Amino acid sequence: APPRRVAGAQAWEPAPPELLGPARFALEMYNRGRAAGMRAALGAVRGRVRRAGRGSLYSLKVTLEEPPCNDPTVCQLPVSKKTLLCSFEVLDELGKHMLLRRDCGPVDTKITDDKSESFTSVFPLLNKSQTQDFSVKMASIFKHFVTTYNRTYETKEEAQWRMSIFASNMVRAQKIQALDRGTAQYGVTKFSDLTEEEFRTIYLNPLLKEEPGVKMRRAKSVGDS
Amino acid sequence: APPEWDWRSKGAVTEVKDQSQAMVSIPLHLPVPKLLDCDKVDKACMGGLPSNAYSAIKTLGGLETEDDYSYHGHLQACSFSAEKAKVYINDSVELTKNEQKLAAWLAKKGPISVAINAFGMQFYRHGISHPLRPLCSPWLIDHAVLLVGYGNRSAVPFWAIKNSWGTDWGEEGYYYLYRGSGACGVNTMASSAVVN
Repeated sequence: APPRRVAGAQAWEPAPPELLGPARFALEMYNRGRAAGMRAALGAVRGRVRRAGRGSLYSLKVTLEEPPCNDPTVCQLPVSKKTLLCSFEVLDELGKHMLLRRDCGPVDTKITDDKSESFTSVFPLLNKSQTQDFSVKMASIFKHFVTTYNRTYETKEEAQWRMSIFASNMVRAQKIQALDRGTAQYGVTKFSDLTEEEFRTIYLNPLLKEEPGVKMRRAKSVGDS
Repeated sequence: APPEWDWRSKGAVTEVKDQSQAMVSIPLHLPVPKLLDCDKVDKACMGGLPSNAYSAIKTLGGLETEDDYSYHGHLQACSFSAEKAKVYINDSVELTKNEQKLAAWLAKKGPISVAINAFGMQFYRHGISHPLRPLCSPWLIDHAVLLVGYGNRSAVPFWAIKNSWGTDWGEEGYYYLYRGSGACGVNTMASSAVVN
């Protein structure tokens, strides 16, 4: 969920030098499972810290530089270099860090302030009437999604934020559809209101190929004597 | 390999689970949760490896049925009872990367544990998925699933893949992936249990 301001809680305060530790921890988590030459590097860091009891909650906006990727069998996308804007929330409890939220996207498609993403920021090429028309249609599809999958959001802010994720996910699904050479259909699923980062964190295991497991013996092929 | 095969039609595949990575294919309703609680090599939902799961099943002494070891959707204390074990495994094997030979193996022996690049699966609804290779690299494997069958739909060859995201995803919880080109690395981490 987007960062919420709790009524009566201590105000957010800027603390730049203090942000580096949590930012490096978030980077480490981001790079988890990547080979040495494939790791992203830390760019600019800004953010805020809120203290409560023995813990501190860091809300960070960080730019990450993805390394150039030249091998088409390894690269997910044929990009030379990519700057990402990431929002991280890191909890520091007695020196122990925990990553609570991670949301990254290319700099040019992300907004840089604390407001929720609007349709205009996700679809910059649409004119005003197209945007309005698109918003109405998307709101209707999102409403149907919420009913179908029985979604409840705690606040209006969160619902709005989820709808913007849903809208950009529909565009992603269309791109995947356009690039598929089989007969598959892509579109609304029960995961349509999750960011790519959330989906990866909850449902996938990026370390599957990286970690050495128990070595197994090779099976004989069927038909071999 | 026969032209098509489906272990589901032979009653050899348990129901699709939600948010767990089942590879067990014997119709006894065997529990994944036991592995989540009792496998101390891997860290349950934090991620695990098939090879470590085989090893853990061997070390624990088998698997109980799901009726005996039920799952409540969160990490529980390990309470495995060796007396209630209904099946056991002796070993595990790594299978060939040749998809034709994998199909032959599946038809003769049983479902196969594989791991794939899950590109596009967040939005997959139905049909045979065949993403462009650069978008679904076999080097970026991030999801463990189970091959339960194969065949052709309108001359398009496919693997029928049991997923673990519930029946309200994909085709009743199943994912269909193009067969024959190593799509999404489907042939890179194939393995199976061995029962003597």
